[in-house]
Amino acid sequence: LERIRRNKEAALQRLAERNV
Amino acid sequence: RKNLMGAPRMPPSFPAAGLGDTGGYGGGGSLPVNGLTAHQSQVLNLIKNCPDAEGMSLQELKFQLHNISMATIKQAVEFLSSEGHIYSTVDDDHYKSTDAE
Repeated sequence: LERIRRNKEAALQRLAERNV
Repeated sequence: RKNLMGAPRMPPSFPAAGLGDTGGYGGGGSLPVNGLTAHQSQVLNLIKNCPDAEGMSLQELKFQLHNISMATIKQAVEFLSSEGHIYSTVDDDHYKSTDAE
């Protein structure tokens, strides 16, 4: 479940980068 | 009297095309928006609307989008994942959306 959380954070970061 | 213009002047009976065209598509149509194809946004919408804690499985997506091939679904999922819209959960077959609001 730690993996899921990390995946989510990584995805959120990618999304933030796209939206810059 | 002479008509100064060679051709009769027609008043513009049509709105100026193109510029200043606001409005129009207000509702969530199926047109590609924000850089997603129709398939990609369909997949994203389904994942967004999935209430399961572990997200939506590829099998479930295929079941809901029976007119789209599994290869296309996988492509869309990969793209959405690389863009950060979704992320894999318990395994690489389950995805959840990041931008659920």
